[in-house]
Amino acid sequence: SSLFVAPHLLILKTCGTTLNLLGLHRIIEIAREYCGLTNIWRCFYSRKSFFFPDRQQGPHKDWRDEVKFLDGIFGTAGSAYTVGPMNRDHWLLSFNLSLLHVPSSPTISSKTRLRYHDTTLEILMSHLSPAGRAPFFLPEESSGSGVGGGSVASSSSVGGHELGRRISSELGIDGIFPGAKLDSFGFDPCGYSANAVVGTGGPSTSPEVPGGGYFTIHVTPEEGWSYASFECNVPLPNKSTDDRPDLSSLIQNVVSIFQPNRLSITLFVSTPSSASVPNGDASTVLTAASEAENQAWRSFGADLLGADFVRKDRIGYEFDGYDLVFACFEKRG
Amino acid sequence: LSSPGPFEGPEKLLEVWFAPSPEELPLSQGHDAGNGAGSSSSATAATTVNGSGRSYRGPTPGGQGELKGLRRVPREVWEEMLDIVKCKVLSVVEGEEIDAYLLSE
Repeated sequence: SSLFVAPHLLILKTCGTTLNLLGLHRIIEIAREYCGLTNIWRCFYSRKSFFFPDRQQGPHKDWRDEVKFLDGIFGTAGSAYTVGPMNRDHWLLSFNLSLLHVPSSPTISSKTRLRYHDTTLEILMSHLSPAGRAPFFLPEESSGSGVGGGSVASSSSVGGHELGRRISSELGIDGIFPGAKLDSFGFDPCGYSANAVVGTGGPSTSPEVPGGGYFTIHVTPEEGWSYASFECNVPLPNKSTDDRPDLSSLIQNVVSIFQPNRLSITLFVSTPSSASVPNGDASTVLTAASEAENQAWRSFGADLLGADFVRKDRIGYEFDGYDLVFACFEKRG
Repeated sequence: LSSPGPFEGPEKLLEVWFAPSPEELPLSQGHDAGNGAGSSSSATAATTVNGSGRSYRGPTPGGQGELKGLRRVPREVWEEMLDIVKCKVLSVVEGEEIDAYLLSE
């Protein structure tokens, strides 16, 4: 699980039976108490279909309960979607574009809004191959007892951070974005998590992709419910450079590391909300957004992952303020 | 922290964007506060702090290490929120624009 905190953005990504949404009330309180941030601009909640929904607790027992929980905070202006095949790997999304406590809501300046431009890639992978799962198990001589998808090691001879570092190096995770500050952890008896922050770029970074970001990886390698996720908001160039891969290269690299048999890919691209951007700035943002979306649509072509994979779906959504491209692939045979 | 039985890999992803506070907004039209996510205005060096012990750096106006917005919130406060969620902080990486907390579970 991971928490990312930027000046006006918080991302909480949690797995297992965690109570993710129950933290939202406190997040809102903290933002107000410590930072004077009283207005939520937009809120997203998404997840893939659970492997074991009966084990979930609180509002996470059912998608309708999760949406109802969010509606209780934001009102019923939000929208909830199911994307992808319902009988296989569907993906669920709820988002709210709103300003809470509107009476004190300041106007967001156009320059600030431009800086809120956001592109987020998520690759959700399951049914990892045996070779793809193997590196994420603690070596037998180091493992403590226990079952399940990973606890914080206390009996292992190798510390969790050191194990994470070894895994990251062995698999090339530390090279996905050269120069990134990587923080990874190997769990006992299995499992892996990594966060990385990517700088705004040195002199060699293409001027077309200014800005840094993060990526995060979580892996549950056990046979039968193996799963790996990769999420990233680092701006990508149209063509790979020494510092950064382009979109297709990044996806291909991630898939080659985790070797899934099934995966879904989503790319979110922010666009100007119809109610919020003056015309002068909208054209600038729209151009960047539509380019990113078009590139994603092309990148998610049937040949993205080569002849070993078949693309099952490719879907485009246009929301107010965001465009989404979704695709899922399965390995042949 | 151990989880008996099958472990649910698919994550729940919550993303919350806040509008700037009144204090962060420009006093005159055309001047921007420059606090948006993705801004490169806070060029603090990346540092890693593992385990416990990340100290709270309060706002020091104009200072090199000034943290803005939500990044000013002390780690202990986030930990209290994470208790509700049932997660614990394992380590933290501080970047130029974003802090990354690696969590248990």
